[in-house]
Formats: sequence, structure tokens, C-alpha cells
Amino acid sequence: EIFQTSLEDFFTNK
Amino acid sequence: MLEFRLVQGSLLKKVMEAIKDLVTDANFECSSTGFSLQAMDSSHVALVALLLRSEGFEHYRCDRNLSMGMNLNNMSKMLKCAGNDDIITIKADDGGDIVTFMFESPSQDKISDFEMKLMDISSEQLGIPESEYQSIVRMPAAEFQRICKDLSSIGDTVIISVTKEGVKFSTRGDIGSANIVCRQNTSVDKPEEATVIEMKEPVSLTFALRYMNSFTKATPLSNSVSLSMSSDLPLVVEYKIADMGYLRFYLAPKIED
Repeated sequence: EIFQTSLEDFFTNK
Repeated sequence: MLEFRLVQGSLLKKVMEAIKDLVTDANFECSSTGFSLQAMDSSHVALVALLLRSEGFEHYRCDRNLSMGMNLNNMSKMLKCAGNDDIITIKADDGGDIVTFMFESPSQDKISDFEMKLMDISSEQLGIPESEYQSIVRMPAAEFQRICKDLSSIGDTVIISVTKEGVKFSTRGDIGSANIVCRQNTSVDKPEEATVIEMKEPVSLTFALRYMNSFTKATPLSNSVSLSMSSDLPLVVEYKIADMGYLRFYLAPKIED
């Protein structure tokens, strides 16, 4: 199963 | 107040066409540095970052930093009323709730004013660190657009693999599979037609083609596109905007669950 990550998994909120 | 005059008004029209389907509402940040935007799509998978530096405008006045919330679909409707050769001026007062777009025809015989209501938008801003990428591919933007379009007729996702042999775009779907390999090619007449692969380490990442196709709506902005990839970071698809800045798209990768 291929899962879509989100940008928050990589970048932090300012 | 702020007032920006952009002789090449078509640039702004192209930027809007490239991002309006990905992002609905966004805050445009205006400062002495330039006119910028950072906005995520509703699913927080993709992010758009635009920078138009102040030096690229014929006239640029920004007395204090200002954030202007706009509905991009409405902004696009307004900018579609500008001719491709028109000069576009954007004006707004500090604390005001409207922005004015002024379009001047090159011969100055037609001048139009469009006023648009601004919106209050609470948007989440992400801190994006400067990164060293394992592989960076630069290739003709039209070629990249063609590859994404072709592969999306076969599958939903693309695996982009960079090795010393070149960059491979692969997909698989119900009807079969496809692999397209682009080798480094710097022996072309024009630099923008080159495919250049800067590889520190091989990398292979999977992405949703739906987003890639959306990014390629920026193709009219630039002859070439760069894809920056690392195994632990979102992909960066960058279209340089000549003498002014860039339009970048960040896309979170798909991973094996």
C-alpha cells in the first residue's frame, strides 16, 4: 500500500 | 500604500493560471524585497511559493509590509481582462480592503481600472529550510509537461529515479506500464533545451501525477524546469521567472505504508 504523506511531515509550522 | 508597475503584465497572468487550480485563497505578502506568496493546497500535500523581486518591476513602492488576502479565482478573472501586452499596475492603501489592478495598453490608448475586494485569510505558513538535495535535474519545461501528461494516461503515480544513467519516470496502471528515461544532454544550441543532471546520490521517489500535471500549468513561465529531490524531503519543482524570481511547487512524496 502506498501512502500519501503531507508537507507537515517534513516542514514545521512557522 | 503600495504601488507596483509591471511592464510585462503577462507574467502575472501566467502565474495566476499556474496556481489558481491548486490554491483557492492566499495572502500575498508585499515588502521592500518584493511580492511573494506561500500557500498550501487544501489537502496539505502541495505548496506553492512565488517570489517576484522588487527590482523586476519598473516601479515598486511599498511603504510598509502588507499582507493582501485574495481569492485566486477572482484575481484570475480580473487579470484575464488585461491584454497580453498590457502593463499591469497593482495599487492598495495601508489598512484598506480593496486592491486595484490597472491595465494600460502598450500604446497608452486604453486604460482600465479593476477593483477587487480583499479577504481576511488565516493561513498556515510553513518554515522551509534551505536544503542540499541529493539530485537536481534541469530539463526543458515542455518536455517535463509532456512526460507528466503521457504518464497520467496510464497510471496515477510516477516514480522518479535519478541515477548516473539519467532520470527515469515510471508509472504502472490497469492497462500496463511505462518508463521514460531522459539522459543528460548538454550538447544543444540553447541552454534552455539542455537536460542537466546533478547527482550527489541516486534517489528514487514516488509522487501523485495529478499534482505534477497541475504544476506543469506553469510551463509558459519558463523554458526550463528544475526538479530537486532528496529521499527525506518533498520534491521541489521550480520555474524561474526571468529577472524577477521564481514559482516553486513543493510536493510531499508517497511512501510504502
